[in-house]
Amino acid sequence: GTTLLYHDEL
Amino acid sequence: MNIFRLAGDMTHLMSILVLLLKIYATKSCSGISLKTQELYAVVFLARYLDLLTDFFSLYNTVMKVVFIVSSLAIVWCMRYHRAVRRTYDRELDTFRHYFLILGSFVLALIFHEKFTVREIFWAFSIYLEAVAILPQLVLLQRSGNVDNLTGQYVFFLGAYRGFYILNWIYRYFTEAHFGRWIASISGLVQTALYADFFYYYFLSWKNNAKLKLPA
Repeated sequence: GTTLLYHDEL
Repeated sequence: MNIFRLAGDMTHLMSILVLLLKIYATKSCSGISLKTQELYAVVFLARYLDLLTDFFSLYNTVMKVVFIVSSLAIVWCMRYHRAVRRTYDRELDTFRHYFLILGSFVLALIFHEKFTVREIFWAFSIYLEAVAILPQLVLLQRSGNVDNLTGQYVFFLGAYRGFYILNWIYRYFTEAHFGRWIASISGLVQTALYADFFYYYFLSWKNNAKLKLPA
């Protein structure tokens, strides 16, 4: 599935 | 979190501490581009819209607050602090940075992960950060010799995204579907913009000479 669009990086 | 990203974040934090030290210790912002500082404030405000809605870790939240507060404090200081504002090289800091904001936003409308407000502002902040150093590099070329703290500030600022590139390579090989092309390509461009600065910084370190960028 598509990666959950989260931004865990700064 | 991997060692490359931690090194990158610590280097980024170091650059901010060096800049704060320079402004606080010398009560001067000569050689510092207010426009680059304003662009960085926009970068952090646009990127951390999720500050109040998403929580990844205490580290993540604390660092976001530190970046936002420090960038706004530096802009405020350079604009309104009586002693500091007098040392601002207004006539040298003439880069038309509004075009960088406009260009990055248009690019974000075209290239983004998803067509949502958050993703477009996130892509905008990534593109803007890649070019945010331009006013500062132009100012360094115009202002002749560069004081040590300013040189160290720009060096750490350029090095941090270099560590992030190692982090993306590491995550690409260790995580199944890790495709962050927007951040990776933009990060490469960002680090490449520092190439000539790094070269002259290395020369000044090797020859133990004052850092000087050719006009």
